[in-house]
Amino acid sequence: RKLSLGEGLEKHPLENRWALWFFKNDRNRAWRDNLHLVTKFDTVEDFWALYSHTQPVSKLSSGCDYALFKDGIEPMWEDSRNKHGGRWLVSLAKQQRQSDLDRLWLETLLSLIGEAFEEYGEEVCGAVVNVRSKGDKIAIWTSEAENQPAVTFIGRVFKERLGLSPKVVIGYQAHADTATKSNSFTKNKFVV
Amino acid sequence: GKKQYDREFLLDFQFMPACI
Repeated sequence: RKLSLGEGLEKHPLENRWALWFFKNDRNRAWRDNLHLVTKFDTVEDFWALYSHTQPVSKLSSGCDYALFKDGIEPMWEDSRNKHGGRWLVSLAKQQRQSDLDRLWLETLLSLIGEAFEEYGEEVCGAVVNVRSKGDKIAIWTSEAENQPAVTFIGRVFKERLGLSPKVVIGYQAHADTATKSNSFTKNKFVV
Repeated sequence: GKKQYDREFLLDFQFMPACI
């Protein structure tokens, strides 16, 4: 195949500009002070440049998070685009850190930047991975927990992209319910 | 239209040398 002049020189633009955040738990500091913006990108090439220069999730210490959010949305419940929303949560078993975590987080990132959620992509705010000694978690955050068609579509695509077995059930929790819970259990608003 | 890329397309760029 002949390359036309200039082809291959231009980067491939993404639909959205994305921001990568890093959270490192330091109990001596306020939660907000532990959250750091790493960088923003809006092309396929710049995504890979960033990805290949960042520590794989499985190598982070417990208590750390990565978050990838659309530019302008902060990875916290309080942001106006998150406060009425919720998250599709995938909880991993401890031993999956070595076998699955990096692959599942990459699939999550690719589904976000590639706009896998079709007409409901607007509802997607970002994704978070929590590295925790009791079990790691990956979640996709959406902006409106009451938008059932969007939330359930996003959940089905997320589950499919992660290659989870149909037998595995994942749940969606409203941030408002998570924020006000009195114990570690938050009820699922939807499951797929 | 919306800029959508499937995973295989995106993965093709993972180990590409940087454009000069």
